[in-house]
Amino acid sequence: PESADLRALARQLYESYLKYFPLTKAKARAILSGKTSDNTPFVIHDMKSLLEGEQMINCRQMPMQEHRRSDMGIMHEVELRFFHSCQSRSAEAVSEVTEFAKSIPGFVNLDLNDQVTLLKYGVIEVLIIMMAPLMNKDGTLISYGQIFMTREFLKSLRKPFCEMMEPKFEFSVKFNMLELDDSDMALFLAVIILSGDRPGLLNVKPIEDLQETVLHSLELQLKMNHPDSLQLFAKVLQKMTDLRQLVTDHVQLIQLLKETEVDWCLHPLLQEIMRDLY
Amino acid sequence: KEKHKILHRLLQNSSSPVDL
Repeated sequence: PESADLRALARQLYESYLKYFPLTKAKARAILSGKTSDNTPFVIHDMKSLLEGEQMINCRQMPMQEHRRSDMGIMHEVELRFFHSCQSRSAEAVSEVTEFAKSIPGFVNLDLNDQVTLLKYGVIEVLIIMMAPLMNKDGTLISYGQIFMTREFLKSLRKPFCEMMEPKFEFSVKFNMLELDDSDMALFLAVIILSGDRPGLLNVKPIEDLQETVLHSLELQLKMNHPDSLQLFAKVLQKMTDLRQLVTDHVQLIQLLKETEVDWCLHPLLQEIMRDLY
Repeated sequence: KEKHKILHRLLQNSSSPVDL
């Protein structure tokens, strides 16, 4: 009966994962491997294709002050506008992750302040994990899989923009070698969210209890879903250490952008999350 | 609470995601 409960939990989390996250790993891998005939993404590999891609997805224009427009080169403007639309998408993704978190059995019964803390510290880790299925060694899908942006293009942007994605590619290529599927991912994301060691938590015990149940469910899931993959559970959990470092570095880069880019403005939700984070 | 107004709103909002 206990393992039946753990299977039911896995099913439930997989269902809410499918409900809240529009681009699944299965769909992303089909697009990346060219297995869907109707879904060939537009490739952004230079500034010209970036402009075309922008027009294609009708990305919202970042309001620019007129007097600055003449001071700045057109390319600078494009980079800022692109990262501005990345921020809007990230904010949307935070709200999707929040809905997913609320669907984890027991989460909404936790102290509301602890729910906030778990999201504040967990959400960027979750977003990085969710980026992995969209990436391969050559680039990443963006805009719900409509666009493929090459890794080389991201590396060619001016500093510090060019340093933003490279660590995520390095992580993702290794993470993808574990070959988790969407149902495994759903449980892993819940484990990340339910971390009892986030700074400032008021009531750790119920969080640890919830996480323990999800961990059991993940362990069972991986054994059943990947019977030939030795120590997969341990390998997946080890990724959580890399994730914390990635988030620390990412937040530092964002701080740097705030100090160096005149026209940089951080989305209010992302500001809330990153303020006093690490 | 003031520091995390939007997160609070997202968490307490019962069904549809709030307009960001």
